[in-house]
Amino acid sequence: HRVKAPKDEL
Amino acid sequence: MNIFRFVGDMSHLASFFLLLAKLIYTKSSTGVSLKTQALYLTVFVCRYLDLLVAFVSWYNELMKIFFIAASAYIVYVVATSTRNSNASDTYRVEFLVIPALVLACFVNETHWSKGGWSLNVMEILWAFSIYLEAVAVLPQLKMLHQLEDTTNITMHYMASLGIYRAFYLLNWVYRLYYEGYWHPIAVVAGIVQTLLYADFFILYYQSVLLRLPS
Repeated sequence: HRVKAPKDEL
Repeated sequence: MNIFRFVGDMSHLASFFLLLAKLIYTKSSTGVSLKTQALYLTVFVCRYLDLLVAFVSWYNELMKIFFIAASAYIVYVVATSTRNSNASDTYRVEFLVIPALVLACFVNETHWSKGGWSLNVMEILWAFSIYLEAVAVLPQLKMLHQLEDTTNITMHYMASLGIYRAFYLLNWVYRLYYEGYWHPIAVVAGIVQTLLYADFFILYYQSVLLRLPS
């Protein structure tokens, strides 16, 4: 499944 | 955080220290594209506006602050370097900035039905920063191809940036598989960015790794 993820990368 | 993301971040961090070491110890910014560095500063400022509204982790906060501060310092040092005319830093950056901005206005992760206008402006600037980072190295690549006396440390700087990008791709494969994490804008732009480094790594292999003592 693909989720709308928070932007937690740099 | 997975190992690929961590190695990527550490390689990115190392690239800053390599460039800072080159600028401080050689006291020369020869071979360093001011345009690429100014684009990176723009990238970090636009992307890390979320420092003000979203806390992810101390790791992220400190890395973001370091990236902005270090790139601002690098831009300052290169811009005020009197020993370097940088006549070969001739890339037309408007051909990078304007298309990235236009694309970001149309292809982004805004949700106008949710959050306020300021959050959506931040989404546009986030997309802009992703697109701009993908191509920001082009002025530096152009300089490398034109200069004969490129120092090894500049080449190592570029190599560590390329490694950072490659490991972020591995990180996204890992996260898509195990977490369902998926930001198509970042992934597509990241693939483009990594491909640009393929050109550099050919140059790196020929000029640094194959260089014979004369």
